[in-house]
Amino acid sequence: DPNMKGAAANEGVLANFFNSLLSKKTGVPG
Amino acid sequence: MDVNKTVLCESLIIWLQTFNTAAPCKTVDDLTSGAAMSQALNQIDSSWFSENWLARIKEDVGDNVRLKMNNLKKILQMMVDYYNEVLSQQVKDFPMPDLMRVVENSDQIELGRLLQLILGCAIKCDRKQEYIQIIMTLEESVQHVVMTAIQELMSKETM
Repeated sequence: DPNMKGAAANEGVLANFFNSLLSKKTGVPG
Repeated sequence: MDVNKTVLCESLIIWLQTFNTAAPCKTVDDLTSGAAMSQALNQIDSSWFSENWLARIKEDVGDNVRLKMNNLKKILQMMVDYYNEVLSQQVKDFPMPDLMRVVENSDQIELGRLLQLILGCAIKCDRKQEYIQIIMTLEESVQHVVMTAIQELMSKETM
């Protein structure tokens, strides 16, 4: 089902983005 | 970045509701007093957006444009200082919200800009992990708008 594939891809994009934010060091120096 | 600004404002109001502020946080008009936004900022970093600072934000402003403006000016100034001094990031390329339009017209585009700056504080503060994880529990369509808003903020930042 192309719709389901699209939804899964969308979910993947969101998860990748927020996980990459989580793995970034805090912006607060020191 | 082409974000539909009404959707931006609506989605960021949904996000702001996750702070469960004492002040109402359901509609654009609820937010124009600044009370809910200041309470969320106090949760994000209570050492910067302190109780003393929070006490200077008047809650019972009714329809008083001058009092609302005073509140929003204090919020915007303190946030800009937070980016500069705590996060060591400048947001000078980011279009600053026109607070008068927020107060007088309940302008969603300008309110969205203000909320976008609060979002930036949340995802960069010491407790950013907690706030990012909360964002990840929101409805996918809201997450999408939040992601785009963060990407736009990041593209305008300079260290």
